[in-house]
This record gives sequence, C-alpha cells and structure tokens, in this order.
Amino acid sequence: YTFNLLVVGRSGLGKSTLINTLFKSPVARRKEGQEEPLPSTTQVKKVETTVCEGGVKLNLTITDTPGFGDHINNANCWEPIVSYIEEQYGRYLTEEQKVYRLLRIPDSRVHCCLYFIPPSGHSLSSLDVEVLQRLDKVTNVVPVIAKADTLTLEEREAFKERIRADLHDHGIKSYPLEDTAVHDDAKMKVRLPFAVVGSNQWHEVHGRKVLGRRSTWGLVEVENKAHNDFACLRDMLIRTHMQDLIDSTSDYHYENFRRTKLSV
Amino acid sequence: YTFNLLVVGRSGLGKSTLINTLFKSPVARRKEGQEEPLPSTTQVKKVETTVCEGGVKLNLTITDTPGFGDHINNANCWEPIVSYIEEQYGRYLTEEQKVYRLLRIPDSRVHCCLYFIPPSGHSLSSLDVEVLQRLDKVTNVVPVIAKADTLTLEEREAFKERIRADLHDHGIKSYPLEDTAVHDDAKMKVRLPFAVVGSNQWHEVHGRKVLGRRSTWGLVEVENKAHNDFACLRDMLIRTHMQDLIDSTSDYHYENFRRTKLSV
Ligand SMILES: Nc1nc2c(ncn2[C@@H]2O[C@H](COP(=O)(O)OP(=O)(O)O)[C@@H](O)[C@H]2O)c(=O)[nH]1
Ligand SMILES: Nc1nc2c(ncn2[C@@H]2O[C@H](COP(=O)(O)OP(=O)(O)O)[C@@H](O)[C@H]2O)c(=O)[nH]1
Repeated sequence: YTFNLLVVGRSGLGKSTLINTLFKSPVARRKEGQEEPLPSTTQVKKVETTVCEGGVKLNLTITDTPGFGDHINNANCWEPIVSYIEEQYGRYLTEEQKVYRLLRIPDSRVHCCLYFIPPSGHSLSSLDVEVLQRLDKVTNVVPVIAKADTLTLEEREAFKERIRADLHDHGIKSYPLEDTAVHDDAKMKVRLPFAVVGSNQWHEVHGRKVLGRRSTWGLVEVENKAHNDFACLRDMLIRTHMQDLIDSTSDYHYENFRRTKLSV
Repeated sequence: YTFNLLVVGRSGLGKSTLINTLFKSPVARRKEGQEEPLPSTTQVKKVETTVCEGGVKLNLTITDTPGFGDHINNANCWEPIVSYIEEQYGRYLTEEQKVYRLLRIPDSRVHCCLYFIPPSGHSLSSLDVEVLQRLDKVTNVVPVIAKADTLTLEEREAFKERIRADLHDHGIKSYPLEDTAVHDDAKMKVRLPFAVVGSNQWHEVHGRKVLGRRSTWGLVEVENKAHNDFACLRDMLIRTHMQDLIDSTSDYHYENFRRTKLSV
C-alpha cells in the first residue's frame, strides 16, 4: 500500500499538527517560531514514512508546500505545486512506456490533496478559488476548514454553505465527487467540507485520555464528532476512501494526463 | 471630544465584530457572506457616529479598509491607507495656515490605528511587517492579535513573545511607546500586544449576562481578563490613553508631517 498525500495551505493553519494527528506520528515537523525564514517561492518538500493503520503497513508520503500563500505577492504560487503533480504523472508514464518495464511501477503520484481553508467565516478567498480551480483539474482535492474551533457550530454551518456555493459557482468539483465509487455514507457527505481541529496534546476527561486543545473556558476534543469533523476526515482518508482515492488518481486523473501527453 | 480610529486587517479577522463590541453599538456593518464583491484595491471607508462613553459624548469616526490584504497580489496595499492618513494631516495643515482660520479646526487626523494580526501562532507575516513599518511612521499603531480564542493561553504567550521580537527587529515602535506620558499601568504593558476576542452575543453565566462566543465545549467571555485582553484594549483606548493618543498625534506625528511638508 502506497499512499501519497499533498498538503496545501498558508502557514499557521495547523497543517503540521493535523497531519501528525491523522497518522498518530510526528510525520510533519512543527515549526514553532519559524526560525527558518519562509521560502521566497512555494517549495515542495516530501517526507516518506511507514505507518501501521488497522494492522496494515502503509508507505506514506506527505508532500508539504512551505511558502504557499505566505507572501505579499502570491501570484502563481500554485505553479510549483501543479508542476510537481504533473511531474509524478510524467515519471509514471515514462516507466510505463519502457520496453522492459517494472511489473510494479513505483507510484509517486499524488492520490489526494488536502487544501486548508482559513476559518475567516466569510467565504473562499480569491487565492483559494484560483488555487482550487487549478488543483482540481489534476488531482483529487479535499478542501478542509482549518482550525475549526475558531468558529462556533452555527458559524461553521453558514461558512460550509457558502464554501459549497463558491465551489459550485467556480466549477470546482473536489473530492468526493457526487458519484464516487465507494458506497457513500450520505451522513458523511452532508458535513463536507470538513471543519477540522488537530492536536498532539492528551487530556483527561472522565478518566479517559483524549486528544484536544485546552483553554480556560473549555476543552475541544479532536475525536469528538460533536466538536469537529476530524474523525470523519480520518475515516474517509484512511478507512473508507483510500482505495478509491488511489484508483481515481490512476484511472481518471493519470489517464487524462497520459491522453493529453500522448496526443501532442 | 473627537476620536478617529483606523482599522486595518484582512477580511475575516473579526474586525467589525470587535469595533462593535468596543463601542457597544453597531458601528461597523458585519458582512456575513460578503455578498458584495471584495474591492479590487484597498479602499478607505469612513463611518461617523456619536457614542456615549462614561457620560461623555464622543464624536467617533471609524475608518475601515476593505480589500486590504485580501488579494492574490497585495503589493503596495498599504499605499491608499498611508495616503489617507497623510491627507488628513494635509487638510489640517491647510486650515491651520489660513489667515482667517477656524479657532477649532475640525480634526479628522487618525489618532489610532488598530492593526489586526492573524492568529497563525507562528510570527508576523511579511505583509504584517511591511505594513506595520509604513503605518508606524505616520500614526499611532496598536497591533492586536485577532480572534485570540484560536490560540490557547500558552500559544498566545509564545506568539506575543515572537511578535514583540519581530516588532523590535524591524524597528516598529508601535503604541504605547516606552515613555508614554500616561502614568502607565505596567501590568497592562506586559500583556502587549493585546490578544482580543469580540462578540455581539449575550449569554447567561451564573445569573448574569456576559458577552461571549459559545461553542459545545465552552464559553469564551469577552470581558473576562482570564480569557482574553479585550477589557485591557478597551480601557486603554477609551479610558486611560485616549487623550494621549490624540495629543501624540497632534504633537508628534502631525508635527513631523508639517515640518517635512514646510521644509520642502
Ligand atoms: N485553534 C487551533 N489551533 C491549532 C490547531 N491546530 C494547530 N493549531 C495551532 O496553530 C499553530 C500553528 O500550527 P502548525 O501545525 O505549526 O501550522 P502550519 O504552519 O499550518 O503547519 C500552533 O500554535 C498550533 O498549536 C487547531 O485545530 N485549532
Ligand atoms: N473565533 C473568533 N471568531 C470571531 C471573533 N470575532 C468575530 N468572529 C467571527 O469571525 C467571522 C468574521 O467576523 P467579522 O467581524 O465580519 O470580520 P471582519 O471581516 O474582519 O470584519 C464571523 O463569523 C464572526 O462571528 C473572535 O474574537 N473570535
């Protein structure tokens, strides 16, 4: 099992924290004070690791995009990301076309791109729309609302509704599609886009340990579906839809790329 | 009493909510879904109102900056703001220089600029630094950490420390200065920059009504100093430092402008 996840979003949206929470391991390095200067262009940084999920060994690659959306001028900040995605398709195609080719071609193609939306409470920003449109054409994009605890449940519902309208108005299909092959949990789809909270800290609640963020006024529990959609995102990515993400990348996005490449 | 407040920060940082909370009146219009398209450049929009604060009638002008920081390319998004500030100095100077001038010159000069820092948890962004440097040269800038409930108290302390270091490293003095004329509450200064939460919603806590944000896991109280610095900001702006903000604008920032203008 190889699963390649691309993480896109500006700095400070809790991306590293969320990735570590999703895979229960310090995969992404949390940059506390960002002692290293922000890259002057969007970069693509890969971390390869092996995780054990439900007894299955998983070769996981997390590709991060430091510098994305963090500059005064963010024009074309998506280009290095789209190039990276297409480069992986290109490598696969090259290998696939060889006369003496490997039976199991190493798959570095991005199976899923998690796009982090800042919790402004208003609607998608012009940067969000521009980037989502470009990414949606080449890979499975799963938009998530970052730091969901910034919004009350009512604000979240209103925000989700406006985001869904924005996605629709701008022709962004995003994943999961209406007609996904997986026997879909309609209950899950109605919560899209997922509003997530991540945390590496354990707290005690009624004698059991939970992951969460504690403040003077309360404790936000990461895995509590009444508090946020983290558990729904994790189940979708890792349990119910992982195979579909891999298949749709190979049977749909990759095939589109290949067809375009070979008909030139 | 005339007090002119300039509010700067990208969309979705709770600025309108905070202004309304500060002056306990719907001064700033909250744009729920931003049905109106974002302006394609930074605009300057004035709202004039009268509020009654501690029995004193106050002519309050709130200048908002829709479009600021909200575009893919935000280069020079501060220019319309700095121009606006200098324009007010220019008007005052023109009036002051007249032979038959008014004894009480109408004062539209910005006395205080509230700059909203997104609660990323890391440090000041390149946009924040660039804008703060420019604004700091022409007016009293009070940086505030927006939507402070996004950060736990520990994260806030770390964030404040990094921001203070950033401000220092980039030569941004910000208000209040070290040697402010007001008999300063050292306890107040140690909490700078203020991390604030705003809300228009009342909730009942132990039989009394409080302003706050309620979520499934707790209630953030706006006026509770253990929850955030809103009360400190309000006291500083409206109670203890308002006269000093007006005086330093007139005796320091305006005089700098006038001296530069007249020596050309
Ligand atoms: N409110 C809130 N803060 C979070 C969440 N996840 C992470 N943070 C905090 O946000 C800051 C930035 O997190 P980080 O994971 O480094 O963000 P990144 O820059 O996107 O990788 C840190 O102070 C985190 O503790 C979340 O779900 N909610
Ligand atoms: N977490 C949090 N959300 C806030 C706060 N103040 C306002 N909001 C919410 O953030 C969203 C945007 O608020 P608004 O005042 O319109 O922001 P503006 O675009 O900066 O004027 C709304 O959903 C508000 O309810 C706050 O202090 N903390």
